[in-house]
Amino acid sequence: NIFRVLGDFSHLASIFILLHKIQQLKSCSGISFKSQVLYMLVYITRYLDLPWTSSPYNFIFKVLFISSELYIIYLMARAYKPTNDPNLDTFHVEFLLGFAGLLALLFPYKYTILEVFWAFSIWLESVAILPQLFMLQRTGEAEAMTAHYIAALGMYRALYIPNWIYRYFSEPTHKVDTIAVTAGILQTILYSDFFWIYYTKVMRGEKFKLP
Amino acid sequence: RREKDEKDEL
Repeated sequence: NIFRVLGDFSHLASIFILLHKIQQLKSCSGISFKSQVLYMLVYITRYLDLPWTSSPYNFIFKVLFISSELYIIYLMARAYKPTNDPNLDTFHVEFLLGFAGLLALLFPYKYTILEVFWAFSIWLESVAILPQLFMLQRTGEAEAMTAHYIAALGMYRALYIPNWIYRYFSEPTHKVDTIAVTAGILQTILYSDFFWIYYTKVMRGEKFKLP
Repeated sequence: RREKDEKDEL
């Protein structure tokens, strides 16, 4: 349905906004490398089922997400490494990995490798933006492109929420994916303060600065 | 019955 498609394209747009910013400004300042690595982990553990994905739509998006994320990490770790400031990117990701790992082991749908890794990836994605938001907090401001990147990334999962509501009412056989829904709501909540600042500042064409 | 297990969302 439209919400889901818009969400997936918003996700794709966020990746291309980020790529554009890094290549255009030849710098990855203001971007958390830790968050990008977490997203790489999210895609790898989420798309282990890539080889037998039945829908071409999903297959293409999975390949796009994995390949573009690999490229972003290459750019940040090799090409523009000098513009990477590790002592601004100090969020303790082990807490996030522990959080996702614990929930994946406690409440997977089934105790199979695929399901446990999938649950891990869903929970990790819900908190993977934290190092990025934390870095934003520390620098106090961000380039417009970085703000657009975070906004598009936040919108992707936010749009999945109406998608789930729509499916609940329109597909009688649809069973609610409680893990994805819970984590998706948590993820969207984590963006809420950012969205507020983004909406009030950037929509007025002002620079993105924290109050 | 298609295995519902297959994740149909990204």
